[in-house]
Amino acid sequence: SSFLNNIRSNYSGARASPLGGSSGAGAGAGGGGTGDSKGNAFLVPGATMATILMLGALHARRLYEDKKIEEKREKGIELEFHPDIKASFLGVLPLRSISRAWGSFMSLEIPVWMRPYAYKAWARAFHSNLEEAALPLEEYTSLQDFFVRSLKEGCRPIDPDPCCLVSPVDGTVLRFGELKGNRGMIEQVKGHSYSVPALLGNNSLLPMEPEGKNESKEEAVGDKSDKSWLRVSLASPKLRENVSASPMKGLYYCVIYLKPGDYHRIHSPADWNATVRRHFAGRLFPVNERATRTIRNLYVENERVVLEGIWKEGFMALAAVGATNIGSIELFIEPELRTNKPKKKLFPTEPPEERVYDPEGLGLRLEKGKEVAVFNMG
Amino acid sequence: STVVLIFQAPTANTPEGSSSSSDYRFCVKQGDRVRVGQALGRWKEE
Repeated sequence: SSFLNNIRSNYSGARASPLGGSSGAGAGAGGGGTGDSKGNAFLVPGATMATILMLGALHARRLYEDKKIEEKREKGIELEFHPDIKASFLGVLPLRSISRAWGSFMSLEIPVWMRPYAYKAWARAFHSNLEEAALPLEEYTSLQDFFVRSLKEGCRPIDPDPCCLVSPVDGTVLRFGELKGNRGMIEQVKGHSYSVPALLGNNSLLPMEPEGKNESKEEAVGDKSDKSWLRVSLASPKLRENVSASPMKGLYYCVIYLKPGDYHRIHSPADWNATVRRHFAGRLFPVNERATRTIRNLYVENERVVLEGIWKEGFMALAAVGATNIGSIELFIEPELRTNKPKKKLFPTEPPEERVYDPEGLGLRLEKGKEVAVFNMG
Repeated sequence: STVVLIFQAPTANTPEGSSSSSDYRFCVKQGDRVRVGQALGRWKEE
C-alpha cells in the first residue's frame, strides 16, 4: 500500500508541479527536483518488491521440491546423497561468526509486554509447545532464554525399566542400528556414510576388534549390493575410517535430530560414568534433512562435544553436534567449557580439546534422566 | 542440532544370524518422534 501511495503522490506531484511553478528559474529547479524524487521514490519499493518476489519464488520452489521428496518417501523410495552447489557455497560462509552474531542478537532483552507475542510467534513458526514451559512467558528475558527453557515437572517421565535405554533428547530418529555390520560406519543418508571413530575422536575408547577376525561372517551379514559405506569422503585424512579394526559385537547407535522448536536440553540416557570429554571446534553447517542429503561428513565436520564413559553394559558415548546458529553447547557438569569460540586460523586442523574427568576414579556419575547439557544459540 | 548416541548393549551368544530375547532391541522406528525419557530400546535380563 505504501508503494501505491508513493505512486499516487508522485503522480499528483508531477501533475501539480507545472501549475504551481510561477517563475522560470523556480519551475526549472522544481522540475528537476521532481524528476530526482520520482526516481528515488521508485527505487526502494521496487527493490523491496523484487526481493519479496524472488524470495517467494525460491520458497515456492523449495516447497515443491520438499513435496516431491515427501511423495518419494511415502512410496518407500529412500533418498540418496546428492551434493549440490548451494551446499558447497555454505563451506565458504563464516557460519561460526554468523552464529555468534545470531546468538548475541537473540540474547537481547525483549520488553516485558512484547515477550508473549514474540515467543508465541516463535512457537507458531517452529511448532513448540508453550504449555510445557516451566515459567510464564513474561519471565524469559530473551529469545535465547526462551530457546533453552526447562520444562514443567513431570512433562518428561523417565522410563523406569532398568533394562532399557532412554532418549536423551526430544527429536526425530534419523538412524539407528548395530555398528558391527557396518564396519564402524553410520549411514548419513543412502550413498554416504561417516566413520564413528572420526566422530568420537581418534583417542576414543570405542571397543574395536581386528578387522580380519570375523571377515567371512561380516560379508555374509552385509548386503553385497549396498556399498554405501565405501563412499566415505577422502577429502580429509582425519575422516578416513580405521581399516585395521572394526567395532565389537553389541555396539549400537542412534541418531536423533532436534528441530528448532524442540526442547533443546540433553538428558542422561542411563546411569553411567562419564570419563572423557572431547570438544571438536568444527564448522557449523545446518543439520536439517536437506543438509544430510547434500553435505558430506556433516556430523564429523561440525562443532561438537563428545562425552564418553562406561555404563553397566559397557561403552557409552554421547555426541552433541551443533548446527548453524546453535553452536554453543553447554555442559552442566563442566560449566566453564565454551564452544564456538572465535578462531585464529581460517581452516584449523587442530586436534580436539580433551579433558579426563576424575583420572584417579571412575569419572563423573550421571543419573538416568538428569540434565547433562544444553544447545544454546550462538 | 543432532545427538548421536553410541553404546554397548547385551547380545546373546547365539549362532550368527539368529537372535535371542535377551538381545537389545530398538523399540523406535526411523522417522519416529521421541521425547526425553522415552525408551529407545530394551533387552531382557537372562
